[in-house]
Amino acid sequence: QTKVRGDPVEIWHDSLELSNLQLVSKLKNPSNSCSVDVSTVWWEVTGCKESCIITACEFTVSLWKSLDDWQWRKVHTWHFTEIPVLQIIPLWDACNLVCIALGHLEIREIRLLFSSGEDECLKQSLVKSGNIKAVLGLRHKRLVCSNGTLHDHQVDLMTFSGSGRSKEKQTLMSPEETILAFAEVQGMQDALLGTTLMSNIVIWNLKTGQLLKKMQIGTAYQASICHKAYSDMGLLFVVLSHPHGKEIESMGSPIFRLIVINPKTALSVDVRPYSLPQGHTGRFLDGDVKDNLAAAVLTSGTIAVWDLFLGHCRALLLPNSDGNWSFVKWSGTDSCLLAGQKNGSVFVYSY
Amino acid sequence: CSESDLGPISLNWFEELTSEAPP
Repeated sequence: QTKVRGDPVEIWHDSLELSNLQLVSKLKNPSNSCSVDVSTVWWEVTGCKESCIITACEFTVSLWKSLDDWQWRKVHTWHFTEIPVLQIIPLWDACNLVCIALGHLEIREIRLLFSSGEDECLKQSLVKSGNIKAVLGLRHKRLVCSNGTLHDHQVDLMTFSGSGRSKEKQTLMSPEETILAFAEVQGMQDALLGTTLMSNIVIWNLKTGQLLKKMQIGTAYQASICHKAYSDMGLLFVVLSHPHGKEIESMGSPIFRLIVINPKTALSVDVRPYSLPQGHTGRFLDGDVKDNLAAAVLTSGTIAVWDLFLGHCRALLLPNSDGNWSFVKWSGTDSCLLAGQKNGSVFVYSY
Repeated sequence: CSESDLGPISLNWFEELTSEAPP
Protein backbone atom coordinates (compact mmCIF):
# COMPACT_ATOMS: atom_id res chain seq x y z
CA GLN A 1 0.00 0.00 0.00
CA THR A 2 1.35 3.41 -0.89
CA LYS A 3 0.20 6.84 0.14
CA VAL A 4 -0.02 9.80 -2.17
CA ARG A 5 -1.14 13.31 -1.41
CA GLY A 6 -1.84 16.31 -3.45
CA ASP A 7 -1.58 15.14 -7.04
CA PRO A 8 -3.80 17.52 -8.97
CA VAL A 9 -6.50 16.22 -11.30
CA GLU A 10 -8.11 17.84 -14.26
CA ILE A 11 -10.97 20.06 -13.18
CA TRP A 12 -13.66 21.28 -15.54
CA HIS A 13 -12.76 24.95 -15.89
CA ASP A 14 -15.88 26.24 -17.54
CA SER A 15 -17.92 26.38 -14.32
CA LEU A 16 -18.15 29.43 -12.15
CA GLU A 17 -16.72 27.77 -9.08
CA LEU A 18 -13.93 25.25 -9.30
CA SER A 19 -14.35 22.17 -7.19
CA ASN A 20 -11.49 20.55 -5.36
CA LEU A 21 -10.91 16.87 -6.06
CA GLN A 22 -7.64 15.95 -4.43
CA LEU A 23 -5.88 12.60 -4.31
CA VAL A 24 -5.31 11.69 -0.65
CA SER A 25 -4.39 8.02 -0.72
CA LYS A 26 -3.98 4.91 -2.80
CA LEU A 27 -4.72 1.32 -1.81
CA LYS A 28 -2.92 -1.35 -3.77
CA ASN A 29 -4.23 -4.88 -3.64
CA PRO A 30 -1.31 -7.24 -4.19
CA SER A 31 -3.62 -9.94 -5.55
CA ASN A 32 -3.18 -10.52 -9.27
CA SER A 33 -6.90 -11.02 -9.83
CA CYS A 34 -9.11 -8.38 -11.39
CA SER A 35 -10.60 -5.69 -9.09
CA VAL A 36 -14.35 -5.32 -9.37
CA ASP A 37 -15.74 -2.96 -6.71
CA VAL A 38 -15.14 -0.74 -3.69
CA SER A 39 -17.33 0.69 -0.92
CA THR A 40 -17.21 1.86 2.68
CA VAL A 41 -18.60 0.01 5.66
CA TRP A 42 -18.76 0.43 9.45
CA TRP A 43 -16.69 -2.29 11.13
CA GLU A 44 -15.52 -3.02 14.64
CA VAL A 45 -11.76 -3.46 14.54
CA THR A 46 -9.95 -4.14 17.84
CA GLY A 47 -12.99 -3.01 19.80
CA CYS A 48 -13.63 0.27 17.96
CA LYS A 49 -16.39 0.88 15.44
CA GLU A 50 -14.92 2.79 12.51
CA SER A 51 -15.48 3.53 8.85
CA CYS A 52 -13.45 1.09 6.73
CA ILE A 53 -12.92 0.70 3.01
CA ILE A 54 -13.96 -2.62 1.52
CA THR A 55 -12.54 -3.77 -1.83
CA ALA A 56 -13.56 -6.70 -4.01
CA CYS A 57 -11.42 -8.66 -6.44
CA GLU A 58 -12.66 -11.66 -8.42
CA PHE A 59 -12.13 -14.17 -5.59
CA THR A 60 -11.39 -12.08 -2.50
CA VAL A 61 -13.07 -9.33 -0.52
CA SER A 62 -10.80 -7.26 1.75
CA LEU A 63 -11.49 -4.87 4.59
CA TRP A 64 -9.10 -1.92 5.08
CA LYS A 65 -8.74 -0.05 8.37
CA SER A 66 -7.85 3.62 8.41
CA LEU A 67 -4.51 4.51 10.02
CA ASP A 68 -3.22 8.01 10.66
CA ASP A 69 -2.79 10.46 7.80
CA TRP A 70 -4.87 8.72 5.11
CA GLN A 71 -3.03 5.40 5.25
CA TRP A 72 -4.88 2.08 5.14
CA ARG A 73 -4.05 -1.38 6.42
CA LYS A 74 -5.77 -4.56 5.26
CA VAL A 75 -7.30 -6.25 8.33
CA HIS A 76 -9.60 -9.00 6.99
CA THR A 77 -9.93 -10.98 3.77
CA TRP A 78 -12.71 -13.33 2.76
CA HIS A 79 -11.88 -15.91 0.08
CA PHE A 80 -14.20 -17.40 -2.54
CA THR A 81 -13.35 -20.29 -4.79
CA GLU A 82 -16.25 -21.25 -7.04
CA ILE A 83 -18.15 -18.20 -8.26
CA PRO A 84 -16.42 -14.83 -8.83
CA VAL A 85 -17.46 -11.70 -6.93
CA LEU A 86 -19.39 -9.14 -9.01
CA GLN A 87 -20.20 -6.33 -6.60
CA ILE A 88 -20.29 -5.14 -3.00
CA ILE A 89 -23.76 -4.37 -1.59
CA PRO A 90 -23.36 -2.11 1.47
CA LEU A 91 -26.04 -2.02 4.18
CA TRP A 92 -25.50 1.63 4.99
CA ASP A 93 -26.11 1.92 8.73
CA ALA A 94 -25.08 -1.63 9.69
CA CYS A 95 -21.88 -2.48 11.55
CA ASN A 96 -19.88 -5.68 10.90
CA LEU A 97 -22.29 -6.65 8.08
CA VAL A 98 -21.95 -6.32 4.32
CA CYS A 99 -23.42 -8.24 1.39
CA ILE A 100 -21.72 -9.23 -1.85
CA ALA A 101 -23.10 -10.47 -5.16
CA LEU A 102 -21.41 -13.36 -6.94
CA GLY A 103 -21.92 -14.60 -10.47
CA HIS A 104 -20.48 -14.62 -13.94
CA LEU A 105 -22.39 -12.16 -16.14
CA GLU A 106 -25.51 -12.17 -13.96
CA ILE A 107 -25.84 -12.47 -10.20
CA ARG A 108 -26.19 -16.08 -9.06
CA GLU A 109 -25.70 -15.68 -5.32
CA ILE A 110 -25.88 -13.05 -2.61
CA ARG A 111 -23.76 -13.70 0.47
CA LEU A 112 -23.63 -11.91 3.81
CA LEU A 113 -20.15 -11.28 5.23
CA PHE A 114 -19.89 -10.63 8.93
CA SER A 115 -17.68 -11.10 11.95
CA SER A 116 -18.81 -12.01 15.42
CA GLY A 117 -18.07 -9.46 18.12
CA GLU A 118 -16.50 -11.85 20.64
CA ASP A 119 -13.62 -13.29 18.60
CA GLU A 120 -13.73 -11.09 15.48
CA CYS A 121 -13.92 -14.38 13.54
CA LEU A 122 -14.84 -13.89 9.87
CA LYS A 123 -18.02 -15.53 8.72
CA GLN A 124 -20.20 -15.69 5.63
CA SER A 125 -23.62 -17.09 4.85
CA LEU A 126 -25.70 -17.60 1.72
CA VAL A 127 -28.61 -15.14 1.62
CA LYS A 128 -30.14 -15.86 -1.77
CA SER A 129 -29.36 -17.91 -4.87
CA GLY A 130 -30.98 -18.04 -8.28
CA ASN A 131 -31.39 -15.80 -11.26
CA ILE A 132 -31.01 -12.42 -9.49
CA LYS A 133 -31.71 -9.36 -11.63
CA ALA A 134 -31.37 -6.42 -9.24
CA VAL A 135 -30.28 -5.90 -5.65
CA LEU A 136 -29.87 -2.98 -3.24
CA GLY A 137 -28.80 -2.67 0.39
CA LEU A 138 -31.09 -0.40 2.41
CA ARG A 139 -30.94 1.30 5.78
CA HIS A 140 -31.91 -0.64 8.93
CA LYS A 141 -29.97 -3.78 7.84
CA ARG A 142 -32.33 -4.50 4.94
CA LEU A 143 -31.67 -5.89 1.47
CA VAL A 144 -34.06 -5.95 -1.47
CA CYS A 145 -33.60 -8.20 -4.49
CA SER A 146 -35.62 -9.30 -7.50
CA ASN A 147 -35.16 -12.70 -9.01
CA GLY A 148 -36.69 -15.24 -11.34
CA THR A 149 -38.06 -14.94 -14.86
CA LEU A 150 -41.34 -13.39 -15.99
CA HIS A 151 -43.44 -16.33 -14.80
CA ASP A 152 -41.88 -16.82 -11.38
CA HIS A 153 -40.73 -13.26 -10.76
CA GLN A 154 -40.30 -12.39 -7.09
CA VAL A 155 -39.22 -9.33 -5.11
CA ASP A 156 -37.88 -10.08 -1.62
CA LEU A 157 -37.07 -7.76 1.25
CA MET A 158 -34.78 -9.26 3.86
CA THR A 159 -33.95 -7.81 7.28
CA PHE A 160 -30.84 -9.09 9.05
CA SER A 161 -30.32 -9.33 12.78
CA GLY A 162 -27.48 -7.32 14.32
CA SER A 163 -25.09 -10.27 14.34
CA GLY A 164 -26.09 -11.39 10.84
CA ARG A 165 -27.03 -14.85 12.12
CA SER A 166 -30.70 -14.66 11.18
CA LYS A 167 -32.94 -12.88 8.73
CA GLU A 168 -36.62 -12.10 8.26
CA LYS A 169 -38.08 -12.28 4.78
CA GLN A 170 -41.00 -10.33 3.34
CA THR A 171 -42.27 -10.49 -0.24
CA LEU A 172 -43.02 -7.28 -2.13
CA MET A 173 -45.70 -7.31 -4.82
CA SER A 174 -44.10 -8.01 -8.22
CA PRO A 175 -44.60 -5.56 -11.11
CA GLU A 176 -44.52 -8.67 -13.35
CA GLU A 177 -41.64 -7.48 -15.46
CA THR A 178 -37.88 -7.45 -15.15
CA ILE A 179 -36.56 -4.92 -12.62
CA LEU A 180 -33.26 -3.35 -13.67
CA ALA A 181 -32.43 -1.40 -10.51
CA PHE A 182 -33.75 -0.23 -7.16
CA ALA A 183 -33.28 3.17 -5.53
CA GLU A 184 -34.05 4.57 -2.10
CA VAL A 185 -36.20 7.66 -1.78
CA GLN A 186 -34.32 10.25 0.28
CA GLY A 187 -36.50 11.59 3.06
CA MET A 188 -39.04 8.75 2.81
CA GLN A 189 -37.74 5.57 4.40
CA ASP A 190 -40.76 3.36 3.66
CA ALA A 191 -40.73 4.11 -0.09
CA LEU A 192 -38.70 2.14 -2.61
CA LEU A 193 -38.36 2.88 -6.30
CA GLY A 194 -37.42 0.63 -9.23
CA THR A 195 -36.86 0.94 -12.98
CA THR A 196 -37.93 -1.84 -15.33
CA LEU A 197 -36.92 -3.18 -18.72
CA MET A 198 -40.16 -1.82 -20.23
CA SER A 199 -39.33 1.80 -19.22
CA ASN A 200 -41.56 1.89 -16.16
CA ILE A 201 -40.81 3.37 -12.77
CA VAL A 202 -42.43 1.45 -9.95
CA ILE A 203 -42.94 2.48 -6.32
CA TRP A 204 -43.43 0.16 -3.35
CA ASN A 205 -44.42 0.69 0.24
CA LEU A 206 -41.74 -1.32 2.07
CA LYS A 207 -43.81 -1.55 5.25
CA THR A 208 -46.85 -3.15 3.60
CA GLY A 209 -45.19 -4.70 0.54
CA GLN A 210 -47.75 -3.02 -1.74
CA LEU A 211 -46.90 -1.96 -5.28
CA LEU A 212 -48.21 1.61 -5.22
CA LYS A 213 -47.72 2.75 -8.81
CA LYS A 214 -46.30 1.74 -12.16
CA MET A 215 -45.47 4.75 -14.33
CA GLN A 216 -44.33 4.83 -17.96
CA ILE A 217 -41.42 7.25 -18.51
CA GLY A 218 -41.17 7.02 -22.28
CA THR A 219 -39.46 4.54 -24.57
CA ALA A 220 -36.77 7.09 -25.59
CA TYR A 221 -34.98 6.12 -22.42
CA GLN A 222 -35.18 2.35 -22.52
CA ALA A 223 -33.32 0.33 -19.88
CA SER A 224 -32.82 3.32 -17.56
CA ILE A 225 -31.13 2.67 -14.23
CA CYS A 226 -32.46 4.58 -11.22
CA HIS A 227 -29.78 5.75 -8.80
CA LYS A 228 -31.56 7.96 -6.29
CA ALA A 229 -34.91 9.59 -5.71
CA TYR A 230 -35.84 12.63 -3.64
CA SER A 231 -39.36 13.40 -2.43
CA ASP A 232 -40.25 17.08 -2.24
CA MET A 233 -43.50 19.07 -2.23
CA GLY A 234 -45.58 16.10 -3.41
CA LEU A 235 -43.24 15.28 -6.30
CA LEU A 236 -40.54 12.67 -6.85
CA PHE A 237 -37.23 13.75 -8.38
CA VAL A 238 -35.44 10.75 -9.87
CA VAL A 239 -31.84 10.49 -11.10
CA LEU A 240 -31.51 8.04 -13.98
CA SER A 241 -28.63 6.84 -16.14
CA HIS A 242 -28.82 5.27 -19.56
CA PRO A 243 -26.16 2.63 -20.15
CA HIS A 244 -27.52 2.11 -23.66
CA GLY A 245 -28.12 5.81 -24.40
CA LYS A 246 -27.05 7.21 -27.72
CA GLU A 247 -25.33 10.55 -28.16
CA ILE A 248 -27.81 13.33 -28.88
CA GLU A 249 -26.07 16.10 -30.80
CA SER A 250 -27.90 19.03 -29.25
CA MET A 251 -27.23 17.80 -25.70
CA GLY A 252 -23.73 16.32 -26.06
CA SER A 253 -23.59 13.03 -24.19
CA PRO A 254 -26.19 12.90 -21.42
CA ILE A 255 -24.89 10.45 -18.83
CA PHE A 256 -27.44 11.10 -16.08
CA ARG A 257 -30.87 12.67 -16.29
CA LEU A 258 -33.11 14.19 -13.63
CA ILE A 259 -36.83 13.76 -14.11
CA VAL A 260 -39.72 14.82 -11.93
CA ILE A 261 -42.74 12.59 -11.44
CA ASN A 262 -46.10 13.29 -9.91
CA PRO A 263 -46.80 9.92 -8.27
CA LYS A 264 -50.52 10.69 -8.03
CA THR A 265 -51.02 11.19 -11.78
CA ALA A 266 -48.01 9.20 -13.10
CA LEU A 267 -47.12 12.20 -15.29
CA SER A 268 -43.43 13.06 -15.62
CA VAL A 269 -41.32 15.89 -17.01
CA ASP A 270 -37.62 16.07 -17.84
CA VAL A 271 -35.79 18.49 -15.55
CA ARG A 272 -32.27 18.41 -16.93
CA PRO A 273 -29.66 16.20 -18.59
CA TYR A 274 -26.17 15.87 -17.11
CA SER A 275 -23.87 15.87 -20.11
CA LEU A 276 -20.15 15.71 -20.70
CA PRO A 277 -18.26 18.88 -21.46
CA GLN A 278 -17.55 19.55 -25.10
CA GLY A 279 -14.72 17.47 -26.50
CA HIS A 280 -15.41 14.51 -24.20
CA THR A 281 -17.35 11.45 -25.28
CA GLY A 282 -18.32 8.15 -23.72
CA ARG A 283 -21.31 6.25 -22.41
CA PHE A 284 -22.24 5.36 -18.84
CA LEU A 285 -20.44 2.27 -17.54
CA ASP A 286 -20.76 2.50 -13.75
CA GLY A 287 -21.84 5.23 -11.38
CA ASP A 288 -22.94 6.33 -7.94
CA VAL A 289 -25.12 9.15 -6.62
CA LYS A 290 -24.88 10.55 -3.09
CA ASP A 291 -26.86 13.60 -1.97
CA ASN A 292 -26.30 16.21 -4.72
CA LEU A 293 -23.26 14.52 -6.29
CA ALA A 294 -23.26 12.07 -9.19
CA ALA A 295 -20.15 10.28 -10.44
CA ALA A 296 -19.86 8.04 -13.48
CA VAL A 297 -17.19 5.91 -15.10
CA LEU A 298 -17.46 6.28 -18.86
CA THR A 299 -16.59 3.86 -21.63
CA SER A 300 -13.65 6.18 -22.40
CA GLY A 301 -12.09 5.23 -19.03
CA THR A 302 -12.68 8.72 -17.57
CA ILE A 303 -14.66 9.54 -14.39
CA ALA A 304 -16.96 12.56 -14.49
CA VAL A 305 -18.56 14.27 -11.47
CA TRP A 306 -21.70 16.43 -11.58
CA ASP A 307 -23.38 18.66 -9.04
CA LEU A 308 -27.03 17.72 -9.50
CA PHE A 309 -28.31 21.06 -8.19
CA LEU A 310 -26.00 23.27 -10.24
CA GLY A 311 -26.18 21.00 -13.29
CA HIS A 312 -22.53 21.35 -14.22
CA CYS A 313 -19.92 18.69 -14.72
CA ARG A 314 -17.62 19.69 -11.83
CA ALA A 315 -14.62 17.44 -12.32
CA LEU A 316 -13.10 15.04 -14.81
CA LEU A 317 -10.68 12.37 -13.74
CA LEU A 318 -8.83 11.17 -16.82
CA PRO A 319 -7.22 7.72 -16.96
CA ASN A 320 -3.82 7.89 -15.23
CA SER A 321 -0.56 6.14 -16.05
CA ASP A 322 -1.88 2.92 -14.42
CA GLY A 323 -4.82 2.72 -16.83
CA ASN A 324 -8.53 3.40 -17.24
CA TRP A 325 -10.98 3.79 -14.38
CA SER A 326 -13.40 0.91 -14.09
CA PHE A 327 -15.56 1.59 -11.01
CA VAL A 328 -16.45 4.53 -8.76
CA LYS A 329 -18.25 5.03 -5.43
CA TRP A 330 -18.86 7.85 -2.98
CA SER A 331 -17.76 6.97 0.54
CA GLY A 332 -20.68 6.52 2.90
CA THR A 333 -19.28 8.61 5.72
CA ASP A 334 -17.55 11.65 4.19
CA SER A 335 -17.33 13.30 0.80
CA CYS A 336 -14.58 11.14 -0.63
CA LEU A 337 -14.62 9.62 -4.08
CA LEU A 338 -13.29 6.06 -4.32
CA ALA A 339 -12.05 5.30 -7.82
CA GLY A 340 -10.84 1.86 -8.88
CA GLN A 341 -8.94 0.23 -11.68
CA LYS A 342 -8.96 -3.40 -12.80
CA ASN A 343 -5.34 -3.91 -11.73
CA GLY A 344 -6.25 -3.72 -8.02
CA SER A 345 -5.57 -0.02 -7.37
CA VAL A 346 -8.15 2.05 -5.49
CA PHE A 347 -7.56 5.80 -5.26
CA VAL A 348 -9.22 7.95 -2.59
CA TYR A 349 -10.00 11.55 -3.57
CA SER A 350 -11.37 14.14 -1.19
CA TYR A 351 -14.07 16.28 -2.81
CA CYS B 1 -42.99 22.40 -13.69
CA SER B 2 -46.59 23.28 -13.12
CA GLU B 3 -49.86 21.47 -12.50
CA SER B 4 -50.57 21.72 -16.24
CA ASP B 5 -47.55 19.47 -16.92
CA LEU B 6 -47.88 17.09 -14.03
CA GLY B 7 -51.54 17.24 -12.95
CA PRO B 8 -52.82 17.92 -9.44
CA ILE B 9 -50.11 17.46 -6.80
CA SER B 10 -50.74 15.91 -3.40
CA LEU B 11 -48.37 16.32 -0.48
CA ASN B 12 -49.77 13.07 0.98
CA TRP B 13 -49.32 11.01 -2.17
CA PHE B 14 -47.58 8.12 -0.35
CA GLU B 15 -50.41 7.62 2.17
CA GLU B 16 -53.08 8.11 -0.52
CA LEU B 17 -51.50 5.60 -2.94
CA THR B 18 -51.08 3.14 -0.05
CA SER B 19 -54.78 3.32 0.77
CA GLU B 20 -55.77 2.98 -2.92
CA ALA B 21 -53.38 0.13 -3.86
CA PRO B 22 -54.38 -3.54 -3.59
CA PRO B 23 -53.20 -4.99 -0.25
